[in-house]
Amino acid sequence: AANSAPVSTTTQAEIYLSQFGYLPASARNPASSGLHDQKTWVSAIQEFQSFAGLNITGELDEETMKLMSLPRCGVRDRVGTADSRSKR
Amino acid sequence: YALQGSRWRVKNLTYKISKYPKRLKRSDVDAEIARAFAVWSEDTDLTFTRKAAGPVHIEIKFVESEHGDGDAFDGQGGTLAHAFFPVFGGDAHFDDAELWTIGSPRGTNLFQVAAHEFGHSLGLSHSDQSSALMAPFYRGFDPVFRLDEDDKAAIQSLYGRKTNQYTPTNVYPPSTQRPAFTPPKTPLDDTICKDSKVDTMFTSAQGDTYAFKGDKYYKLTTDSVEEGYPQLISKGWPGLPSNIDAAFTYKNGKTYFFKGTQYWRYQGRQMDGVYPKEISEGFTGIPDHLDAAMVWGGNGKIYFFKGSKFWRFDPAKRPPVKASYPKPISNWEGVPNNLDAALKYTNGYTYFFKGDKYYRFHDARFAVDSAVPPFPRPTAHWWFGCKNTPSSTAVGDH
Repeated sequence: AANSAPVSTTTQAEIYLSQFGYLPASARNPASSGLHDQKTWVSAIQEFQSFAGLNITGELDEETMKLMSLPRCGVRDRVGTADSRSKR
Repeated sequence: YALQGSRWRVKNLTYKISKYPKRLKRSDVDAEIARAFAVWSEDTDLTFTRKAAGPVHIEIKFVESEHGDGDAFDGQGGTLAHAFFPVFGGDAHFDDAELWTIGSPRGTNLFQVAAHEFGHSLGLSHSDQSSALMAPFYRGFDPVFRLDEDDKAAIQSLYGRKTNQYTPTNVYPPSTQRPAFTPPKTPLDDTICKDSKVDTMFTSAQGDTYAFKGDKYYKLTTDSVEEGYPQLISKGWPGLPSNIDAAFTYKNGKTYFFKGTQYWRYQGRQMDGVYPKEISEGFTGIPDHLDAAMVWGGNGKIYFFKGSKFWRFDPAKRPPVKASYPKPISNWEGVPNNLDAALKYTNGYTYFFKGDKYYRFHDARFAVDSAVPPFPRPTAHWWFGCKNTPSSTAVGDH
């Protein structure tokens, strides 16, 4: 499938990580992007890398962006913390 | 696998396709969508019946860009489809800008994506197992599709195993209204909230999890106690006494209960032969008056716990208990002595219960898991859905 949504910039990665639950929803608004601190950003990338089975570097490296560019399901990978009770 | 937290309360579900894709024949789409639903019927009692119109559990649409749910599609590639969990209605939407194909490596395979989305409609979240259907990334056309074990475990944890009963699919359930989602409730009698120490806990072959306490048993949901419980053990498992010491379900689908020097075996709710029998007869090398028992997910062997010691029992070996046992429970880093229960839960984690607290065990690290809030955690809040009880044992966390 052709990719109309390749991720090749930090901003695109921010929107991707927010869309799929690794960053707070506010990051989807370009006007507010970049407002979260470095620690949040690195841990979001690490969480995505861990979930996707990549090496956990915490860096937006080429392999990570390549995976972010794959066609995929639109449901979030992280389904909210409100139901963390279900993770007992 | 991962569960979102809601599921349908009925197993005979209905669906309709209210908007078809523009590039495929309707009859072909009908067949592929039916095949995609059938993936989830193979290992459960779920049935899916198509309706031409009227209220259904799952509505399916092929739409483009903004289509009314605030989550716009993005043209070809990128997001292919999305679906809503049962608590949010269960509908599935497909991006009709994609080149949906059937049985071809070209474009995007409708069957595979549909089967994935219907997993969400049934309550499954994304899995981090790359071989699972519920992994979030489209892996391209797979001519020999087979449901992954991870997906089977996931769907059975919500809807139980297939019981081979005949359930005609062309029968409409008495009510086709969407079951209303009801938020978790505290148990009818909240004695378990005041004193959440249990006798034992186990998961049945059907994937249901139970807590035994005294002469009563509680059936658990993903975050609390199911309505209508507790009930009497003697009613649930005829012939089984109260105050059970330990219980586990083995891979043969039978559940074993232990009390004092004796044990009982049940197939589902029915006693499976003449019981009780002596533990010394059926489980040579295992002591009586046990604290806890479980089948450990790490190797599928049976583990028994008593005082500060544990035994490993392998039915396939002679003798079933090696001479090197018992061993100290302290080998299980962070797990206390004198347990009440041990459980391999439906999410694959191992749990230990003692008093009013529980510990989640990280099998790979072979140590009590580290998480926020930390373990041990109060059982009342996390397993029985009790309100106004602390969610953490951390000091000052009230």
